[in-house]
Amino acid sequence: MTKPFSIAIHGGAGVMPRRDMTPEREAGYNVALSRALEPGKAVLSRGGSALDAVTGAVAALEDEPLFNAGRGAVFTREGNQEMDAAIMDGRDRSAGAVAGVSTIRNPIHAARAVMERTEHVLMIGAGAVAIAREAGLVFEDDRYFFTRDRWEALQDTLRMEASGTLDDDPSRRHG
Amino acid sequence: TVGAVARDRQGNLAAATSTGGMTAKRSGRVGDSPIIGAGTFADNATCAVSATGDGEAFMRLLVAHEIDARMRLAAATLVQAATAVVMSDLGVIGGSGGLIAVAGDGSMVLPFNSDGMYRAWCIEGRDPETAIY
Repeated sequence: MTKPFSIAIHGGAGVMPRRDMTPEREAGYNVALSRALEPGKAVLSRGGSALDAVTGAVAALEDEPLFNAGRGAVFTREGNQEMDAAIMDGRDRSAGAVAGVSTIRNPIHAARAVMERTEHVLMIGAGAVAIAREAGLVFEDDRYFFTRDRWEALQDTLRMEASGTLDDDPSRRHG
Repeated sequence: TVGAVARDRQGNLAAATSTGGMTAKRSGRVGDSPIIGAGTFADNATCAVSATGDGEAFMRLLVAHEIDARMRLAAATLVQAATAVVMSDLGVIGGSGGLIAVAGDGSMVLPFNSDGMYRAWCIEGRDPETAIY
């Protein structure tokens, strides 16, 4: 007997303060969320697996520059981007994860490659990138991942640190 | 940070999380997202979880696995377990953030103790929904 499918996605903890959320921005976020939900929902609607659904949904979120992952990832204090991702299959607790990677268009695909192509769970840096290359994943240069908002958030943070006025604004910290 | 959890028609669960981390983080700093049991977890017997927030706090609490453990060992429901961990335990150590989770019975919970979250969800037979704050 089949069961009704369900899927949920999140776009992070870095929600901007209400005072800065214009109706246009809010509409943009809602559209982006709806767009990102669709691939996962489509997989489940045709009887596909939860694993494929979460992979598709997260890849779609990574492609949205509004969210802090993939394209639109925040910057380190050195001005680089280091991305992390993980995936887990509830059927057998198989899992894969990558940390500290760059240039991989969809880090979630790299995490899945670790799960499916190696006997390991978590790989970092160059080793993780090598697995992604072996899996034939798509790579992008730094320009693809750059967003003006994230760059300005880094500059604001560094200025505030230098002047001793650093606050705890989650929208800047978490993107 | 972004993430997804799902239950398919066969009742199988999965979770996925991806992040750029925190603005101006030190090179080499890794948060909870890729740590299985902290920011990401799935087991058909209990739940699938994807978290977002202060990564160090989520790692110290092993948030996702703590929810699994309460369901598995203390017979808590997903709502009970996730609500207790996010709305009580996380605050005790000064962590803010939240998570999305789905249980094997299809129940879903989206708790957070911070000002807001970006969320969207869909249950078969119902219209998809999105929410901010």
